[in-house]
Amino acid sequence: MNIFRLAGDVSHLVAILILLMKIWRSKSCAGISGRSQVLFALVFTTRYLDLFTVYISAYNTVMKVVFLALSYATVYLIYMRFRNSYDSENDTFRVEFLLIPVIGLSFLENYAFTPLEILWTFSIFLESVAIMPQLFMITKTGEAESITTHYLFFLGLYRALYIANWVWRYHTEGFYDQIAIVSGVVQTIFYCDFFYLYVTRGEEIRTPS
Amino acid sequence: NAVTGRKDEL
Repeated sequence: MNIFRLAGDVSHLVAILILLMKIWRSKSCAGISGRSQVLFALVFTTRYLDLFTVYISAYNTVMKVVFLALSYATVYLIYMRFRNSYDSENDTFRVEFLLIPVIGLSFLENYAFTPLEILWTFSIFLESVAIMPQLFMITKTGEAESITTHYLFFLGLYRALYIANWVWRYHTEGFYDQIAIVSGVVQTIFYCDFFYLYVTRGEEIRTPS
Repeated sequence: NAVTGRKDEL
């Protein structure tokens, strides 16, 4: 563990909590893409299948359980609890355009042709594009509430910090995880234009619709 | 180095 990865995990947790609290407190999921949240729940589900078979550390196990629980709680709030505020009109990104290429690629590019490795690779590739429905929804509605922009900021920051973690681990322990790195760089690039808007425009984001 | 099996990152 290093400071970059720890900061990344904290940033990731903060992002998830920001969104969950926003929905819970405002009792509404307006402006939130339920599709992206389903994809994130799928990312955690397919990535943490080794939760009960491989013990890394208490931290690792606890964080996996927390991420799984919070992501499913978020999906539950959107599609069940506050479903009448769910903006299905604008949450229309064709997720099959993400899932099919990601499934195909995870069969082509993986470390081992075993179910666990392919599902892990699928989750890594899927995570890099899972925010697309949310970014698409924001461009469609032409705006994002300030809390949603904070959510996106911390979510983008987490994988940027993981890139720093991979650089650090390469230089200190010669470790590198090529699939995670390539996917993580692509994922972070997708946030770049949002980061620019977030920093220059501050809170409210008006995308040129 | 292919990282199979034990993955210690979230």
